[in-house]
Amino acid sequence: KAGQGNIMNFFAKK
Amino acid sequence: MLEARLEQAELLKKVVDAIKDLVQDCNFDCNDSGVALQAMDNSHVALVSMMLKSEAFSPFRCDRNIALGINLSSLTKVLRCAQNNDILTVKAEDAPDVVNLMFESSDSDRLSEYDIKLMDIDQEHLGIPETEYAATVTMPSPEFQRICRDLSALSESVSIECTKEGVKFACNGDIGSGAVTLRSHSDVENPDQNIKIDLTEPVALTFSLKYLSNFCKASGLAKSVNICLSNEVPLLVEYGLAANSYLRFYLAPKIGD
Repeated sequence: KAGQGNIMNFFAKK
Repeated sequence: MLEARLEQAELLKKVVDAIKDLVQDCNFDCNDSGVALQAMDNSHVALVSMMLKSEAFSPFRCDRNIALGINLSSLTKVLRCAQNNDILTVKAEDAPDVVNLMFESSDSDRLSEYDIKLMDIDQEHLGIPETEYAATVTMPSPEFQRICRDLSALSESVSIECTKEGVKFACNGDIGSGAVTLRSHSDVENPDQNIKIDLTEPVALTFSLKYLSNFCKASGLAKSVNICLSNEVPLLVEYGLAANSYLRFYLAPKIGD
């Protein structure tokens, strides 16, 4: 979605 | 095996009600410290993190790590069969195909038992870093719910701005704009009404109201809510539960405006 951040860009995969 | 008894089925009913529109299938990860759940919504915008500590149950027994993969709409169907005041016991074997839920009426003249088939869910676990947030707002959960609902009528997104003056929720939409500003407020007789703003530096971020309104479905779980913000990191909306347990929602900020 344009303009909406993705949570995976902030929290790394374990 | 797992055996966990909750004094009131209401807690699990409310938790599942609060998250079922956000996440569909999830693992309930059980070990000796309690029952945890972490799941993202389909579009990877929000993350739910729940922890029900072993102390929230009495008794609680879990000898090995067990992941219970459950479809929340199935779980909702079964939890609807429980009264709020029923005693709820969750049981599962070590490598289970089903989870067993038992509801006992508090005066013990009825005992209901249900099995839910488990799913194999391959879920990605995200590491949530310990964060010192620039601003933490503690406010009555119904007030936060109301603000989200009111502003949703005007716009799809809300800017949350924290300064030493207070916290401002503002939106801009086709029909006009709106803003609600709250200042710190301490009411000795009604501490549930307190508004506390802990600020180390000013913050301004924009979020989707659709998601925030979704998080507010947890309002019945706690009288107050913590809203934690730092620039350029996901918002944390936290509902504290009894026995150090919690239901947390993380929401990625909107970008580029």
